[in-house]
Amino acid sequence: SNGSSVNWPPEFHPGVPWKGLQSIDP
Amino acid sequence: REPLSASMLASALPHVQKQMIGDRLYPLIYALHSELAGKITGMLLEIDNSELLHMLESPESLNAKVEEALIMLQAHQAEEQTD
Repeated sequence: SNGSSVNWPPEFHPGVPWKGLQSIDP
Repeated sequence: REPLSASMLASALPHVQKQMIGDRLYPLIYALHSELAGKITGMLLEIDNSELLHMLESPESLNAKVEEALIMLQAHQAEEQTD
């Protein structure tokens, strides 16, 4: 019940380093 | 604040490029959907940078993509709930 799809999409926060794609890619 | 250009992006690392675009995109999306702005921005950042730059210049393109993302997000959330 803690599948990674729950975390999709990665959330962007202004001023915070973006690592959305890295968190999805293996 | 000067508009973000392709040449400005070219001098940055790929993940910094997305960061730079996201910083410009987020306030525009926040004005449309304040509660979901972070998630919608995150979804749109998966689009090619050249198209994202175009969206920053074109409110119509941006609105269309935001609506698309919103539909995808709502469908995803509905799926999570029924699963």
